[in-house]
Amino acid sequence: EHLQTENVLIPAQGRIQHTFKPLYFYKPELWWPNGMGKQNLYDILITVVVNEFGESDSWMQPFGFRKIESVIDSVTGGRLFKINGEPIFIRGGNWILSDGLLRLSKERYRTDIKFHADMNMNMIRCWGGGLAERPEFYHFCDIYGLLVWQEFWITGDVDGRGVPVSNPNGPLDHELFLLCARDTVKLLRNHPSLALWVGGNEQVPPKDINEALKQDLRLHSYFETQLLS
Amino acid sequence: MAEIGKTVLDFGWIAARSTEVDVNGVQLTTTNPPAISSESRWMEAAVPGTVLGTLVKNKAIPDPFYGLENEAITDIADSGRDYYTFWFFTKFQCQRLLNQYVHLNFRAINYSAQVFVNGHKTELPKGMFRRHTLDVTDILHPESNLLALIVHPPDHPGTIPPEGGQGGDHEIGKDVAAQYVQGWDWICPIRDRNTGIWDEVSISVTGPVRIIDPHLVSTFFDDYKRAYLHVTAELENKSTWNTECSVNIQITAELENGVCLV
Repeated sequence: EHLQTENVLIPAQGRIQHTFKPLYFYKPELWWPNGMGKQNLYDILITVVVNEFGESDSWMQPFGFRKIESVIDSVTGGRLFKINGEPIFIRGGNWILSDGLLRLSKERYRTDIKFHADMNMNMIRCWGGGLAERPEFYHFCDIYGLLVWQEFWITGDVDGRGVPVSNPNGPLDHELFLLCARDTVKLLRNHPSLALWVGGNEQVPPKDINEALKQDLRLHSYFETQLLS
Repeated sequence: MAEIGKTVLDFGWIAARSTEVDVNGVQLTTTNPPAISSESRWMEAAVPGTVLGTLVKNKAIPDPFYGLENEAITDIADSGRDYYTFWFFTKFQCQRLLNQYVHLNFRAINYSAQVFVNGHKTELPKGMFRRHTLDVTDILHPESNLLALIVHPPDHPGTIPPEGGQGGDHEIGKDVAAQYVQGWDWICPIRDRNTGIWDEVSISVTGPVRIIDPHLVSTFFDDYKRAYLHVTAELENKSTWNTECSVNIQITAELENGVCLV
């Protein structure tokens, strides 16, 4: 039930988007944040075999089955999270980056993130004035059960506030910002630890960027039908 | 013979300040490849990493995070952008077969760069948080390949007021880059503004069809008893003919004691 092969035809020097038929799982082992259960991960392996050539490319990614829901509490104004239908009390900390010279080794990531887990935290917030963290960061958050609140590169202090007001319209090149945002989402989106994208720190991005981010990050209409949860 | 897959280029890199290199990128990657010697200004480089990381590695500057040593390092606002514009150089081997394709991948560079491979130049566009993929299939040599990059700092590195403050003079906010580098209330300014090849560099070898950015989504029913995995991927055909291929997906899970469910 977890092995599927589909034939496709790709035009010369062309690019297509291929969607597999959905793969069915009965009672999958769910991925849970630190303290709520195991961080179960499945290995997803995709390979392409070309006629008269053989294996052409492959791609592998650990993947966790989990559902994250998040809403703003109308009474407290706080943000509530549910993981796999269960409410979770968030215990988190702010993360700038692990090294100012960007010596972002796997071992450093593993150690820092395991330390957060050992402190019984279940969320790390990546501040908008820092980095979009690297896939290895997310990998170890997957392993140790740290949810990630990832902000884009807007901060109130540098984009929109200060005396005099600094860069009220954000970065000069909005298209470049969106291109970087889209590419970053594609780089990181398959990690189960990725819980929330946020436009910026203490400030919303300029209107056109904010609208574009909302549009691009909305749930695909395919998943909004009543047949699907 | 090149195997299908990715090879990370994370060793053998050397670097030099651009103002101290007299030859251009074409020469560096053809007739004048650089080397570390007592006469040359080239040094071992930290890749992935930043210019400042390379300088610390070579003890050319003190460790900025020790005591007040950061005050002893020249800030880009005082030196100008050229001071932290650096050349990076390495060699790699890749002997591809017929109908194999090779891509050179940069997972992140801050802020812009020109890339030279065996004398061929490519301009990399700006932006700290974007990937770059170059098809180098037709310019590779069967033996050693020469790769050089000149990496430029952010366009608006800004200045750091004497009193410090949240993001210095805020100029960095004009670029799509990390903003903490101008210093914050709890962070000292980063003198090179994190200029460099700061994430993974790799070459990937594929056949005619390559997989790009798969997307995995799960949906749940009946109180999580039933689940579906939805997988989408882009497939690019590099060849000049229509290609029939089979796309396979396999999901495995380790149960216990090394036993896998397939």
